[in-house]
Amino acid sequence: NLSQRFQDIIKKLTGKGKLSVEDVDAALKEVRIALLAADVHLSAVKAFSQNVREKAVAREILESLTPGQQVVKVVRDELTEMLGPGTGGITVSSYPNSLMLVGLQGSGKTTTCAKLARIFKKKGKSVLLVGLDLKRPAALDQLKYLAKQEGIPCFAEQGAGAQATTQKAQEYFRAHHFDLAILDTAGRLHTDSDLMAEVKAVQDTFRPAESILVLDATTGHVALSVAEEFKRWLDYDSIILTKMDGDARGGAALSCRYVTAKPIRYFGIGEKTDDLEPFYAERLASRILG
Amino acid sequence: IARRTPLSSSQWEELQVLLLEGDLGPELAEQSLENLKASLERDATLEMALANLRAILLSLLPADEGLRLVNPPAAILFVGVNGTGKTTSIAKLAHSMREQGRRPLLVGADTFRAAAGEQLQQWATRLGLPFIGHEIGGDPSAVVFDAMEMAASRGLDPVLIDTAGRQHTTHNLMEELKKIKRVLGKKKAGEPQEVLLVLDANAGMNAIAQAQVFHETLGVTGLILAKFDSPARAGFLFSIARQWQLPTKFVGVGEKAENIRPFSAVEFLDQFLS
Ligand SMILES: Nc1nc2c(ncn2[C@@H]2O[C@H](COP(=O)(O)OP(=O)(O)OP(=O)(O)O)[C@@H](O)[C@H]2O)c(=O)[nH]1
Ligand SMILES: Nc1nc2c(ncn2[C@@H]2O[C@H](COP(=O)(O)OP(=O)(O)OP(=O)(O)O)[C@@H](O)[C@H]2O)c(=O)[nH]1
Ligand SMILES: [Mg+2]
Ligand SMILES: [Mg+2]
Repeated sequence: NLSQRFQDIIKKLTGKGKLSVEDVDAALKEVRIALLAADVHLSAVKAFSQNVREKAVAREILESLTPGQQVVKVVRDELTEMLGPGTGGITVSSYPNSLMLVGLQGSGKTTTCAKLARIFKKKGKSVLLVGLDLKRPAALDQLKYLAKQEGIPCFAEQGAGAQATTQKAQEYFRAHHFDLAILDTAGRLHTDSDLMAEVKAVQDTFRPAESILVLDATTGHVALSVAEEFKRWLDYDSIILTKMDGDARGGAALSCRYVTAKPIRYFGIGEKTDDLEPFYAERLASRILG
Repeated sequence: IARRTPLSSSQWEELQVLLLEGDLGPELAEQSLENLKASLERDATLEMALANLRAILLSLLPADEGLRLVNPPAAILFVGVNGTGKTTSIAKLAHSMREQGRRPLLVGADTFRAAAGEQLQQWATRLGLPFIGHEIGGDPSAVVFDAMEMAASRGLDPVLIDTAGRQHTTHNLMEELKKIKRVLGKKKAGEPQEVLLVLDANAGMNAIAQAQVFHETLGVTGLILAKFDSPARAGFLFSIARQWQLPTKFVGVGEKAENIRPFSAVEFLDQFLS
């Protein structure tokens, strides 16, 4: 099993008194395999390996008293840095404002909207949940149900087109003097230019403090192009990594960080509205390394 | 190594990238390339390598097979982790079954998630098909029991059972699925006739872990690969096939009722290597 291979390499490395460049390269090969098995995109794996190698073959590492431990530390520190900044959470600098959640189908947007709404309500803000998924059967019912459960007002109207509904939602938000609108959008493929243009129009209307890419922790190599395309269309501000309560290693997060350097704000860790945990880079680094 | 193998090292690199970026996984990619090396002559071209690679990967997949249903009303249980496309896949399959002259029953046995029952019910209304469900918070096994009764009394077949998404790592939720399966078997011997695991084509290696646990828990009879209209290539399917010989029966290629088709190993291979 792959993570056992990596553990064995670590043991070998830390057990050795002296390290050669060849030893480091052998270890880095195992690190690359571990990262690929964790769903980190090949391009990100190569870049990461190169960064680590430059640092790990430095004289002071190889000639130190515990070179093996030093190399492992370089791997962990470099991964943590690439995943950083270190801690998460969302800060909205001024009100009234909005947050917009976007992403692929089924990634956890609607559920995460309710989770964020709960957090901001707890901070004393008046929150309006806004349902802009007019396509998926019962999407608005889903958001309305969660909103009711949290005691949070919800604008969720079916029947008009995307543009008209967005306008109407904004008018409602302003007329009732809410602090924060949290916008739930329909799932979409990054390759669907009509749908990407549609969500860009929502962003142009609301100008949210943060456009958040909601990314399923099980996402594979496609995460790289998802990050690139969502950045190209929306220049999104941050990421929330969902379904971390499963056993997906979450390497997709590193792929996204590699191409866009947008901060990760939270981990989704379950289906309930309090199942949102602030992001910790070290924690994700350990998980990705297995 | 570059001197001993027929292809140039940059061409081997190209093949490695092709496999890894398609989510084949590092282990199976390495193994496949080793087998490929062994299968090639000294003067082999990249074209020959691709042809051999195609054969190697194709041999990992079981023969194409559709639903195996006898004795109506036949129950089909749909399972999988959160958000993979279970509910939508049921709607699509029900639509195609009705086009084929069958009379499917849509069963809302996801009594946990907000508006899950409504979602399937709205699909049923849209498609003009019968639906049965209970209140949120109800016992999914009770829904399933009532559904089999309804199907028998009204001559509906097959019975398509939607279940709540769940992580395979959550023990009590996997136990809940076992119970649903037991209740079905008690109500009518031999049911469910199919247990279909719905996988998200955008997933990476975790799909393999999902397949393992759902299969060990329930005995999966087939896979549905949803969201294959994504550019993701779902290479994990090869690992799953190699380890447990689970056939992929259907592929979802969009969000509309008609966006589902029977799986073809040859078509899947063409797309994977394109
Ligand atoms: N286990 C787990 N499930 C989650 C998490 N976040 C969301 N879910 C579940 O994932 C499934 C999909 O969540 P939704 O909120 O409907 O996803 P969505 O992105 O709004 O889906 P679309 O609107 O169809 O694109 C549901 O079953 C949720 O309960 C999480 O952090 N952990
Ligand atoms: N592009 C695309 N989207 C799909 C496909 N199948 C399902 N979806 C979308 O994926 C999202 C989730 O689908 P659901 O059917 O609700 O998934 P689920 O597995 O029932 O989700 P839970 O019950 O919450 O676990 C919805 O937005 C669907 O429209 C597909 O083949 N292609
Ligand atoms: Mg949604
Ligand atoms: Mg569902």
